[in-house]
Amino acid sequence: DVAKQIIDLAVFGAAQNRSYRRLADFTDTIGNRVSGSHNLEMAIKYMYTAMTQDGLDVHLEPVKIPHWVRGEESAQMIVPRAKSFAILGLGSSVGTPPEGIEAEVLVVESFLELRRRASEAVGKIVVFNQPFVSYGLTVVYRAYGASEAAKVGAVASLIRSITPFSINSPHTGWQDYQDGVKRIPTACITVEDAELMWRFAQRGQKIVVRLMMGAKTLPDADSFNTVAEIKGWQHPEQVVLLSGHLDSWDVGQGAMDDGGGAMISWEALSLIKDLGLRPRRTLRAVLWTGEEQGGVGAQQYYNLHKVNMSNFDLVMESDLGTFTPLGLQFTGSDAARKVMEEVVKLLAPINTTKLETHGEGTDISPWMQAGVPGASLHVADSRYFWFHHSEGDTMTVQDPQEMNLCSALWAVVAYVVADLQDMLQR
Amino acid sequence: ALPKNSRSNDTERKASHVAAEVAGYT
Repeated sequence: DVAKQIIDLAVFGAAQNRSYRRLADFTDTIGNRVSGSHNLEMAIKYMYTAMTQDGLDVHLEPVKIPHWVRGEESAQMIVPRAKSFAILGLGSSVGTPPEGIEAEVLVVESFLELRRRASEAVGKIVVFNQPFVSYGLTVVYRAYGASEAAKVGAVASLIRSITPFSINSPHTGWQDYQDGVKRIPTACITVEDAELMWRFAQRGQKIVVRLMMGAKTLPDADSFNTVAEIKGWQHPEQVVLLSGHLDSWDVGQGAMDDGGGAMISWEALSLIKDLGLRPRRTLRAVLWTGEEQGGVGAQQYYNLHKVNMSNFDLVMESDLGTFTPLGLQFTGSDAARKVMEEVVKLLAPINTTKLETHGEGTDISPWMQAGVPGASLHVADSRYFWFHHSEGDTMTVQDPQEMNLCSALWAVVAYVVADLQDMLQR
Repeated sequence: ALPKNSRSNDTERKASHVAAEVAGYT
């Protein structure tokens, strides 16, 4: 009755609410943890110490990560009336000259419209007021808006935040300059301000904005992936990897993205250790660094460890929130899926027996692309992007009972797969 | 190499064995 023991301990027993308390202690103490920051260094030291004190076998693996700093930033509309905008510069953006950029605005709703009106964009600040369709489809405006605007002669770009809901909250994120295209300053603005400027533009009113951004990119910083293990008793070289990322954006607390994922990965090992269990294979929690810049720490981990790929049984990642779990997303062979369908049946006491398709996660994707079975946590995420990369990503969106359920699911799946006689078939 | 149907029988046998093994953790 191992699965029941794990669930009981996590949800009703002495460990209930522990992952929530750990997350609160961690985020309240450290705060947010952007790549390259002192806070991220502190976060890694904190977790190294905490997991060691928890009795786990912990080590750090050095990696290099981007170091972008936001600096002071502001934006004001000057014409047709004075109004301050809430903005957040986008990761990797260049800054403006110290005196800022003051220019007329061109508002568009799509890249297609921008190309059609290319001649109007020269010397202007391009505002993208693209509607939110889904994160995956809409985030291309954040990622490539600056380069697309620069191609048609714009001097800066302002991107409507990638969120389906807003209370005048800007949402930051990484953006990518294209090679050979001039690098112009770029920031996100709120849905409200994007729509405001869109309405002015529809009325034919001239809009002028002054943008100041002190952003700069420093040399890559030293950082670490944080690795905690329970060594397998029979095949210690074979691994079930479970993970979340420790870095966050430099706003809010990074409690949801992805403090929760990191904490349930730690908690899964704690639960198994507390019950005196030890699986056949090694259980390895990896708390990634530099995820927000495109899975930078995870890519270096993959490069270093891919030589042992045949020993990776299953890779798991939680990076879409730790709200009420709905099921497990899984990518693997038909034979592996059959096994996983049996494994999730063990989660009947917490009503999460659904095995879905498409395991996903930036940090485990290199392994999955190479054919290693991958799993991710599917939670009730309808509000996830309300808070994502914004000041709203704090402990207030987390719930202890929901985290108990996520921890139980994570621990049962990881333990059972690690303890089966055979590895999952590729 | 095993004939196709033998492999299929073997896979089915293995699947049912794994199902029984996993059920042991209930």
